[in-house]
Amino acid sequence: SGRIIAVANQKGGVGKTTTAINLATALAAVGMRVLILDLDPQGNASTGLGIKPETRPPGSYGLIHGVPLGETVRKTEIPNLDLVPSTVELAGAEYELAQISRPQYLLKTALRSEIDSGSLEATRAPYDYILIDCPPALGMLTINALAAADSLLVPLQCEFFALEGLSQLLSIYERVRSSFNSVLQIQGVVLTMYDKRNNLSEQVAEDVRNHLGEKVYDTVIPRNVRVSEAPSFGRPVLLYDLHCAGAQAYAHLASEMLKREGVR
Amino acid sequence: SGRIIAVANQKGGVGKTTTAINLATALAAVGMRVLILDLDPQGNASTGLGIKPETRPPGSYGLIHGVPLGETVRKTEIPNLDLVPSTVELAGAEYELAQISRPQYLLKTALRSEIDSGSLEATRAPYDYILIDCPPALGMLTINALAAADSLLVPLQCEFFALEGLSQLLSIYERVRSSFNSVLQIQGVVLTMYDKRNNLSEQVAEDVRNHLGEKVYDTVIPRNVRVSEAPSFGRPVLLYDLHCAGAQAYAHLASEMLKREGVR
Ligand SMILES: Nc1ncnc2c1ncn2[C@@H]1O[C@H](COP(=O)(O)OP(=O)(O)OP(=O)(O)O)[C@@H](O)[C@H]1O
Ligand SMILES: Nc1ncnc2c1ncn2[C@@H]1O[C@H](COP(=O)(O)OP(=O)(O)OP(=O)(O)O)[C@@H](O)[C@H]1O
Ligand SMILES: [Mg+2]
Ligand SMILES: [Mg+2]
Repeated sequence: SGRIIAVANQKGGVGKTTTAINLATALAAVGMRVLILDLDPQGNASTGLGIKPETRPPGSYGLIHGVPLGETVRKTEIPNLDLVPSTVELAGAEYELAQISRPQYLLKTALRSEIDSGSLEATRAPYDYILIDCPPALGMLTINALAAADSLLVPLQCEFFALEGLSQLLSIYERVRSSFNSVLQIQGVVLTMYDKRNNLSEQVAEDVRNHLGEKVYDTVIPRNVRVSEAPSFGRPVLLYDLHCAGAQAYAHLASEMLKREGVR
Repeated sequence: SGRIIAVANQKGGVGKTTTAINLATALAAVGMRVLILDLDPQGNASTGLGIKPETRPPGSYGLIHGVPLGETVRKTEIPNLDLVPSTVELAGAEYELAQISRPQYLLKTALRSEIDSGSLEATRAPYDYILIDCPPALGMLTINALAAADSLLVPLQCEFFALEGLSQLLSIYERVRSSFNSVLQIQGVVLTMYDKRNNLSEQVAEDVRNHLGEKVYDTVIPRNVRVSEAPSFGRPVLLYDLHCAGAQAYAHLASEMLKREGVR
């Protein structure tokens, strides 16, 4: 049944939300049933998919506090794509989670408990992919996502500061694998906001491919203003402007990912 | 004596670190004595100022745990500009701070205790400005910065998602003012990564000026690739390429800020 993918990187503004929204949309467009879990108190994935704030509760905050998945899910205007929205209560979760024992397993329990009770087979089963949009931190929310996930997808902006943070992220990945979630793998690294006019992008891309080789997708997401315009209309760029470079890149990313899965 | 300014915005990648580094450098260039406090576990301000990882401890993590300020400060290659670096231990601070009582005052106590003992007058006194580079979150580290600060400087990327987060940030600012730090004011909002080729930048700029009027600096920081290249050389863009648009904008920002201070 469904594969859970954590879309994470503690560096801010690297394209986590944009990748979660547009990759999910591209997968849904080819018939996959996809759920996005917005685990970021900013709620950008919820806004980018046009979900009005008043319809968001109980959301992912409710989910980690025991509300059944089915009650937190919202339909989006994209067929095959649902969302568990985020609400501002999530901002307090980092602090709250620190007060309880085994805080890292709340999300995993919430998603898995549906399996154990048989209902997730009924709930998770409808999803081929669950993408978790993480906040820009390596705190308890991201740890929860990594503990619950089958794999980690890393959007990596082609900039120097973003490259610097990669080793910290990979060491957290190793720690989660060894202590909380031994099945966790790296789904892949996707280069984002690549600007062919500047050397820095190419240098970063080369550096990452040298270090991580095969784990880096061939598909590179270009910097493309249409991508950053789409959220103000509450739509993924694939709906806002299907033929722009950004939308096409996300469509290619989805097919590259599915091809790689096929050989798995 | 010195004015403490928290450079904060929970939205990731909006230019907090870039603004802290380059505004500080511009202020130092006109003779102000400036200290940057890197409160982000990513340590981008420390890297962007060329401070090698092995020379960073005890850093800001040590400072909030009682190490005297004088022992945490490192000189940079820029005259009049010092830094309290960040170390990876800071990543655990959000979790640790949740376990103690009155966690929000650790930084304020660390900076102020030097005043009370008379030594900060000796330590803080040498600084006209202390800029705190915050992580992309509204957790305990950012709350500590707001509780210790005289004012909040908000870098705001000219993008839709960044605009969305502004109201959340301003409501946290109000809460900190009413419960932890009644002197806190808004230093200003600085528009960053403004791209005159795209409408979105202009729309966001107009929207913010309509809402916040005078609080928004006239100086706008343009998107400029030289700005993002500078950190890979461990230097502020004012040293890397003084005459580029980005460096000039930060120099203007510093003089606008000083002019406004003058009338205060
Ligand atoms: N390929 C692209 N081309 C142009 N703009 C982009 C692209 N991808 C993302 N953006 C824009 O860059 C900004 C940062 O992207 P996004 O918000 O998806 O990153 P994030 O990693 O989720 O940020 P955060 O760390 O705050 O969660 C957004 O304003 C987004 O619209
Ligand atoms: N004016 C600019 N023009 C071009 N690139 C810029 C500009 N300002 C910042 N950048 C680049 O954009 C990226 C994000 O900036 P920066 O790291 O300063 O943001 P931040 O808010 O500190 O991020 P985080 O939320 O991760 O702390 C960096 O790679 C930086 O080099
Ligand atoms: Mg995001
Ligand atoms: Mg930063």
